Amino acid sequence: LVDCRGLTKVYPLSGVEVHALRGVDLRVERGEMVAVMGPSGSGKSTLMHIIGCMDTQTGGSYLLDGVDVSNVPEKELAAIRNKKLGFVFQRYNLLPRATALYNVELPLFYAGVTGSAAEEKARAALEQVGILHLADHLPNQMSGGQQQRVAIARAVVNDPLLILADEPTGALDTASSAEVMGVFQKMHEERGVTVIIITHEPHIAEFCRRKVTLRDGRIISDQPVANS
Amino acid sequence: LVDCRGLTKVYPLSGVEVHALRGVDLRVERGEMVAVMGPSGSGKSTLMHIIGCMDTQTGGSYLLDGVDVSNVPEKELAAIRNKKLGFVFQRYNLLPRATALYNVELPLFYAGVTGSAAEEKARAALEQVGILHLADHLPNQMSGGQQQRVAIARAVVNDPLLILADEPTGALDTASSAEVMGVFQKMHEERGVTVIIITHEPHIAEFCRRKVTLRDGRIISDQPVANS
Ligand SMILES: Nc1ncnc2c1ncn2[C@@H]1O[C@H](COP(=O)(O)OP(=O)(O)OP(=O)(O)O)[C@@H](O)[C@H]1O
Ligand SMILES: Nc1ncnc2c1ncn2[C@@H]1O[C@H](COP(=O)(O)OP(=O)(O)OP(=O)(O)O)[C@@H](O)[C@H]1O
Ligand SMILES: [Mg+2]
Ligand SMILES: [Mg+2]
Repeated sequence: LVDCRGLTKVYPLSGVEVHALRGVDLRVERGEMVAVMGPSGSGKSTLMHIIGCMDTQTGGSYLLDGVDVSNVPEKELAAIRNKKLGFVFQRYNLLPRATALYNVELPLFYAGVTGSAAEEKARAALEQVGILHLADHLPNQMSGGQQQRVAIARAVVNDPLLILADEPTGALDTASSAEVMGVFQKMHEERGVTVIIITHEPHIAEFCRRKVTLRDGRIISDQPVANS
Repeated sequence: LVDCRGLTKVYPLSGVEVHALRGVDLRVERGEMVAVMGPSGSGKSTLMHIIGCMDTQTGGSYLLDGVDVSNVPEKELAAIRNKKLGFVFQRYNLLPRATALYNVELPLFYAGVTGSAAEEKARAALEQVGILHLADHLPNQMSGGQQQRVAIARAVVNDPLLILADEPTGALDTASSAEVMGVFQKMHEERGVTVIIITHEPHIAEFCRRKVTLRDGRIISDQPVANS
């Protein structure tokens, strides 16, 4: 499903170049659940943004479901993202002037689902992560962890093939974290959804069967995890 | 230093009232290092904003260093915040169009420190949290954890009496977290700075001698922690 070969990413920065990825090879098959770990600044979010078609690589190749997305026009890319991907951003990226419900409905509207069908699915997703009672709150009327859960509900509502979650439990206490991981696990086990989770918390990585570790823009280890 | 009695906070929300704090009593003496824990939505950030003079309580009383801050005009309050407090926000709250260096210098400029004296102190603070090499990056040219560390450098640069850190290690890996906690610990032990840290990570709470737990807007436990 995800096939990265020799990926590099260079950010230009007033005369200097920042090499965020220095040659990453990563293949993820359909139905895998993978943890991506590594120090702050090691390139995890950069890699996720390329896999999630939110950014293009500087060098190397990336095939999503067999398609070379670096040649696809933006409009078609947006349709692929909406149809196949569920993305949980590290900074949530919620629309600040829209309610939690509207933020979760948005991917459904884009996919052509409207009216009460969209509202029902969005409410079900909010309930799955324990915040249905906040449906009409705006982001600045919610706590950090509640906003994070709206972002998770939005990522799962449209039944994606692939979920990319960047530190999805960073702002959550143990109980809320377990609830969120349970949602990912359920989608993974019941519907065969492929899940890639960036985390720096070892107990969250435990939910995955495979652990990829980045350092300074390279993969330094890629190991199956024996699950208890 | 911090004396809260019967604090309540009610957020009005289109016809409904959200009771974020339902009567909180909390006294923190000078030189204490306290962890504040509790589930997502339990009122931690709300309490910190009131202690940090960023918001006022609905009911109850709050004295900072013996002064009832709810009666102080905003301009004077801003001066008290700048002089006495170092605040690490849960969402970092960095100026998006300013470099890391400028973001850390800002509290110094406000306090009347300028030119090379301000730049030296700001660079020293960035170095303490391991990101001096990012001094001229803008926030959107840094990773999540790097932005968080800029926010921490900004909170400590002006030698505050009281540091309020809201989930300061949420986006950081183990090594960076240890570095940040080392900075707080050093200020606490060497200069007697009072530190209040909101965290949901038990190993971060271990750095503190006292653990306060919130649930649904109330303190349900307030225990000394036997440190190993
Ligand atoms: N401006 C607001 N308007 C309405 N409700 C609000 C507002 N800000 C916060 N709340 C509500 O108040 C409660 C407490 O929020 P607070 O941010 O203090 O929680 P928290 O303990 O910091 O949670 P987290 O660990 O998720 O950051 C939450 O239920 C939240 O939805
Ligand atoms: N737009 C940009 N311009 C310049 N440098 C950037 C930009 N975005 C990221 N970087 C740099 O690229 C490197 C990798 O960033 P990235 O966000 O992928 O790290 P990360 O592993 O997600 O870190 P964290 O765990 O802190 O979120 C960092 O050193 C960062 O400073
Ligand atoms: Mg990141
Ligand atoms: Mg909070």
